[in-house]
Amino acid sequence: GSSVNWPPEFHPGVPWKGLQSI
Amino acid sequence: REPLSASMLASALPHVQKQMIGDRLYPLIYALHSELAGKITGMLLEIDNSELLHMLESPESLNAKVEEALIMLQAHQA
Repeated sequence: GSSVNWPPEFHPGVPWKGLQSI
Repeated sequence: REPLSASMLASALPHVQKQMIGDRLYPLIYALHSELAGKITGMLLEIDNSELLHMLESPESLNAKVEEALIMLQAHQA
């Protein structure tokens, strides 16, 4: 499928972009 | 470091709030599942901040959510 990018991965110290749609 | 509080979070933008929580959550999850810590943290950050703050203070709550996330992740990858 096209959902290979899920879940968004968190990296310490890197700005979190998992909720960019807000 | 002092514990993350709701009032500390309240002064930050929503995505920064998640960043602040993630920075606290990641080392705890890394200790449990080093290889998947980034993905599990990313999944758990979708949970409400109030519950995330509780999980930071409660290893039992955190462990339960980490196990749930692992099951979801494995199902997704299957």
